[in-house]
Amino acid sequence: KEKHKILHQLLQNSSSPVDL
Amino acid sequence: SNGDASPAVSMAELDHQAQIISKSHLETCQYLREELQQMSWENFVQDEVENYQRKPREVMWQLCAVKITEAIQYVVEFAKRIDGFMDLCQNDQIVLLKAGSLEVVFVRMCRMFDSQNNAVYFDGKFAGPDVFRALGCDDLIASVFDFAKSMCSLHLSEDELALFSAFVLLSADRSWLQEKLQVEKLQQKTQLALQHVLQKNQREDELLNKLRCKVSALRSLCSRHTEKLSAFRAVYPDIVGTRFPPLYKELFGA
Repeated sequence: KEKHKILHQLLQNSSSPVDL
Repeated sequence: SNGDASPAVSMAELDHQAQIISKSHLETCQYLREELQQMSWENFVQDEVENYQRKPREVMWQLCAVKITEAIQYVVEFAKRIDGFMDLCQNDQIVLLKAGSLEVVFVRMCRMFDSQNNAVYFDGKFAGPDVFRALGCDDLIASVFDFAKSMCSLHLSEDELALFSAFVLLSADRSWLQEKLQVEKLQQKTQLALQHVLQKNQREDELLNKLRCKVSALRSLCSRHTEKLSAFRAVYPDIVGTRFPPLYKELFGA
């Protein structure tokens, strides 16, 4: 998990393209 | 249904899958067609081209890594909105994104590519391959441009592009997948939806084969990107470690 911390975060965020 | 992983799906389901993927693509494609049209296809002038060429190699690499990472964030968002992707185990979501997100960026590149001038939208204007000379990988850049040109020649509609992007992302033959069969089912369904849309759009039968050929071209481009990055990192380890976007480093093992 530590190795892919940011990918984990991006997958868990409920972000919209506007937020990117 | 043909084969173990192939689900029996109705036309209505394929329509639904196609609609969801097209919607996800349009919501996450970084630039809308209308925005691209407003960009007026302005090319960099010679002075600006030379300015990029004079940049130190590591500065240009950093700039491109930032642009690629931005584009990849939109691809992650696209993946999340594909029906079924978030139902995969997290290991497989990561495996698919690590292997496929740059491939989808290359597929999406044809939307921002001017075939007539052999130029791609980059850093605010349209750039030819010579803009990227400072990277020191002219062969890879030429191949990326050739790929974009050949994708453009297929004149894919947005829904066809969306489904092809999803098909690429959901490749069930990636190494390290834990639930390969689940991914296979999802990719099969996406392929059926792509075939369904191609038939509905009255595209020629061989287009699907042409698109299948693009899959191996994409893999080759991405493995060459990894090789070039390794060569760059061998010379500039600190630059990669301190100045490259963390997501880029996670994805490409830098």
